[in-house]
Amino acid sequence: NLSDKLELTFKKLAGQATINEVNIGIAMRDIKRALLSADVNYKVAKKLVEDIREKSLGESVIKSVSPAQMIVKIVNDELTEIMGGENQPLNLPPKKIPAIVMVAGLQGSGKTTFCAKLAKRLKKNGKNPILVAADVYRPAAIEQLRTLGEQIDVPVFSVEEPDAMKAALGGLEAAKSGAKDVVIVDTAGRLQIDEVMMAEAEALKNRLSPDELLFVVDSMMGQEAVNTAKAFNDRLDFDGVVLTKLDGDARGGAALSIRQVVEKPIKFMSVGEKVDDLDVFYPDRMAQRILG
Amino acid sequence: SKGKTEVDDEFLEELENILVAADVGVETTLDIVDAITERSKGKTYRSEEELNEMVMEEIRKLLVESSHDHPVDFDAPLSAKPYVIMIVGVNGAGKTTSVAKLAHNYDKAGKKVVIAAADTFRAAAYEQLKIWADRAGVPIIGQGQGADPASVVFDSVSSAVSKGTDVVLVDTAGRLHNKSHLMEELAKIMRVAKKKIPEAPHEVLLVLDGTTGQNAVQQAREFTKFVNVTGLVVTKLDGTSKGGIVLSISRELNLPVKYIGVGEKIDDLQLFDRSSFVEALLE
Ligand SMILES: Nc1nc2c(ncn2[C@@H]2O[C@H](COP(=O)(O)OP(=O)(O)OP(=O)(O)O)[C@@H](O)[C@H]2O)c(=O)[nH]1
Ligand SMILES: Nc1nc2c(ncn2[C@@H]2O[C@H](COP(=O)(O)OP(=O)(O)OP(=O)(O)O)[C@@H](O)[C@H]2O)c(=O)[nH]1
Ligand SMILES: [Mg+2]
Ligand SMILES: [Mg+2]
Repeated sequence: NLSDKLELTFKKLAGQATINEVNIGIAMRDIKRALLSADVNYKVAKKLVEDIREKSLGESVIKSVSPAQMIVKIVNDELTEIMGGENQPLNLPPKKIPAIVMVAGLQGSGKTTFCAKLAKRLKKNGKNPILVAADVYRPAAIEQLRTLGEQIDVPVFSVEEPDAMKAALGGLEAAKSGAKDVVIVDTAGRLQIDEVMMAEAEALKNRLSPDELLFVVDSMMGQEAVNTAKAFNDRLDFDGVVLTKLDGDARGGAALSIRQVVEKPIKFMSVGEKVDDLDVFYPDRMAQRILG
Repeated sequence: SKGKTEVDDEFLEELENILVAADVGVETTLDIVDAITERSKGKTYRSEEELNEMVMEEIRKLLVESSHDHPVDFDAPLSAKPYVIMIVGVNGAGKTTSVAKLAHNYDKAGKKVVIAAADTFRAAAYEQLKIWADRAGVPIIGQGQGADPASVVFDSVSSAVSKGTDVVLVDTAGRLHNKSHLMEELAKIMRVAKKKIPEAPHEVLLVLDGTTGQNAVQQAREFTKFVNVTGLVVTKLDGTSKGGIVLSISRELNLPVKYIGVGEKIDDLQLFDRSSFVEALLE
């Protein structure tokens, strides 16, 4: 892992009189490669390494008895800071009935499953949620949400017509008349370059005015995580991010890149296929994971 | 790559960035850059095109071709009847949609197809595949949520043998490769298929989400350990991801990319073309 690599690098450097611009270059190259192997976006990695390098040339590192350890700590602190300090909870205004959550993201990222997980969690916390099936395209998407809803005893609203707006607004009405205090709107997976689908997402957002618009992203995503998140954020100005499939062994550098570029909080981590597999996000744990 | 006729530091740095940005990964990128540095030592190229062609050839070399016993074309004769193709991969990669696309293509080519709905775990998995099977106009065999996936496969293969079906497409549940009990289940499904036909499955296609980063290499390694993966399907290449991960996978595991998914409709499947793939990679 990175820590071992840096130890080795500095063992080789130990014979040298001082840590300086020239020999720190090797350590920085190792750090950059470790970040890239962890799927951190290459532009983000470049900038991050420049910051780390600057800090690594500081007095306390140069004079340190273990520069490798100090540099690893600097990297860890940088990553943790970017991941976002403390956990940021869901912001559902208590007086608003119903509060509205909407999810969006690329195909297969885990949106539908997350909606059910969130509904179950909110129900456990005393809320009365309703799920709205606004993915009117994917075969059996509505059926999928229905089945999940039945599992957790949460009602699911859907419409017959392939009309996402009709489903969303109908769901809102059903919530009001059914005394539900949270509406969770599931939407179809879409590409950020699909103008028609991005326009739909924008229209849904504008009509619903969700209290929480969450961007659901697969933690194993590669370099395009940045461009994707940026496009979704520019278009939808989402409130938070949900990272999924963290029960896998992907290092999750996409999370770092997304945080660095859109600066929105990561609110949840999906850690499994079951409807209970939802965790609150821990920035320092994510930093550790990316470092490997 | 812009108007250059010789390989200098600036050229190599730009190439490195392009490859990394395309998810090729650090190690493979550095190897490609080394190979190009070596090959172009002391050379000037007559045109930008000639230099680019050299670069593309160096990259294309890493991509293994499909073997003759696993033909890519849907109208090619198959080595067995029924010819059993198992589709595997992590959650949400695009397996079910790819099964639909494959069914549609084999059916169009005049082959008799049956789909085995062996994802008995996920909510509405059978319902999703049933809609696709109906659209493709092919029969589907399934037992719904909670059934034993191995028994669905056994029934489907048995039915195919008795009905003279040409192709059996087995859709399986998404599973993360680091979950050994799920990987064991997949190995078991394969063993049960072999009880009916010893050579089955004749192909095991690993479906990779084209947006995946370096974890795809680990996925390929692990799936290959538990089931004999014979080829790859890379999906969602209609998005902005380039799918560069296949270079590492191809060279390390000798796995050819057979098909790519370029959309959500039933005909959004293309035969993998090494040249167009490498061209798109460098764009
Ligand atoms: N292992 C694991 N699987 C997950 C997780 N979240 C979702 N999944 C699985 O990933 C697959 C895709 O999940 P969906 O909820 O259907 O994804 P989606 O974003 O709604 O997909 P589309 O609507 O097609 O865009 C399913 O097999 C889920 O069970 C997770 O945190 N861990
Ligand atoms: N844009 C695009 N979307 C795709 C492609 N292939 C599949 N999808 C979409 O990706 C999502 C997941 O596809 P599925 O076929 O359900 O994936 P899966 O691997 O069977 O998922 P699980 O069974 O839950 O593991 C769906 O929304 C598909 O429409 C593709 O080539 N391009
Ligand atoms: Mg969905
Ligand atoms: Mg599936």
